[in-house]
Amino acid sequence: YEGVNTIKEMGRSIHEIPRQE
Amino acid sequence: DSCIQFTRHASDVLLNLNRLRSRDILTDVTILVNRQQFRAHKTVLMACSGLFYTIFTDSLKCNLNAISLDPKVDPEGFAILLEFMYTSRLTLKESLIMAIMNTAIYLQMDHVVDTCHRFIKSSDP
Repeated sequence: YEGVNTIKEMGRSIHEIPRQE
Repeated sequence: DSCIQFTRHASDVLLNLNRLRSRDILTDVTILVNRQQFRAHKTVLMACSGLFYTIFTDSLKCNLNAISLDPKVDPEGFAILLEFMYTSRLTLKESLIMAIMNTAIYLQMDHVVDTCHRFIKSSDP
């Protein structure tokens, strides 16, 4: 990823799987 | 009593999962996107995508070992999102940003969609 402008995203990236349905 | 937290453990685990994927070790599903095929681990797909979570928690579909996606899905967009799932890095090429966002919508990856929206708005002249 050298030379690529990298933006750090601090927020949640994916859904949260529920503890139970 | 003490507790030691290895702060880079999550990224080390993800790196190893990506190594397993690239060596096709314990991959258990083939995702068909138009004529391209992608091997992956169902658990990683479910952890990252609402669509795959729904598919693989469905008792009728969880044992499938091949899933064809809607033909409208762009294989390049899917490849970039699959790479994101296994690396936490989302490669945003100008020419592909809409394909990536539309594929993320299809895969129900809402946080990625929101981030793409913000990226597009911030890079609009």
